[in-house]
Amino acid sequence: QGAESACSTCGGPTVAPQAERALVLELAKQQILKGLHLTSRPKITHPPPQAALTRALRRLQPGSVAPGNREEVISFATITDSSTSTCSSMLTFHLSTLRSHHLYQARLWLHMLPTLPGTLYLRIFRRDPRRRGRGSRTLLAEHQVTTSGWHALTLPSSGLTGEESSILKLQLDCRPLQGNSTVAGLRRRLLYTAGQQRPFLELKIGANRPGVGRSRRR
Amino acid sequence: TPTCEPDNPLCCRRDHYVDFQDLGWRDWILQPEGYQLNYCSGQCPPHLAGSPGIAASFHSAVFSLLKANNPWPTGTSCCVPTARRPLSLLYLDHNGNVVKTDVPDMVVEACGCS
Repeated sequence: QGAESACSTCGGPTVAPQAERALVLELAKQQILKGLHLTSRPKITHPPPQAALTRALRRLQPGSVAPGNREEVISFATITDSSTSTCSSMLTFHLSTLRSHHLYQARLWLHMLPTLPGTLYLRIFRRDPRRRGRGSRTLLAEHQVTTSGWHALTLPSSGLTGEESSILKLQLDCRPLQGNSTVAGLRRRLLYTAGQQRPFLELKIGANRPGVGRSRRR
Repeated sequence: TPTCEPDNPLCCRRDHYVDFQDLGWRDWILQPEGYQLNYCSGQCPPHLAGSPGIAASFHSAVFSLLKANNPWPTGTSCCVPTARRPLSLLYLDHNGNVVKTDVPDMVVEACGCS
């Protein structure tokens, strides 16, 4: 405390610069955690690969998010079944935000390899993690893929929400559209599943479900 | 709004830039690298009451009320933020997902007397 000078607001003793700096840093931590509705900073145990992050950041250019208190989320897939490395894979996403937020838009980004045997008929199912067998999956979307490279496949928002679990499993099922492709053509890798080309979900979510505020106001 | 100078006792905006490196948070806050944590401080003598640091109309309304009712009001006027803007953040959540969000009213742009 500087005895000779008085605080210009309250007239009390001023705070030494180092102490003021420490106060400001502590204030910044509290302000950011409160603004992000977090009680403590996240513990990052498995950060995504830097290359995948760089690609994601390119999609989420800084600048204001769409109005209405919305957020944009990019979630990287972990491939759970290593048996088939073609494009009939199981993608697992960890998304705790879907339970408490409203989902406006969802797109699955896949990077197809140049080994594509002609046009591919791709179906995307949602797997119910609690059930087994074929009955445990719901068809979300069907797409035809003819070129290699990145593809953004739109998914129905309604098909991805409604579950209490924070784990989302998507099953990819693909087959050649023309009958002429050999089965061997499907055995080759068709889909990148790791590194900076690993699949990811791009979501636009709202801070709360629409209409909740209205009912609360009523 | 004036930014605070050492010898300025009146209501002003005190600027502080906080680098997320200083918080040890660069591992989860991806962008930006830091932000302006500004706050308001300083005295609000009666003739400044209601001066919002930007538009004078509110100030003149309060001032004439003060003159009409009581030149020495008992209540005090405080130095408070009068304009703030959101901060766009890109960060990793505890699942390792990348989240982009706007935190409203994060940066104080102007201060004034209540």
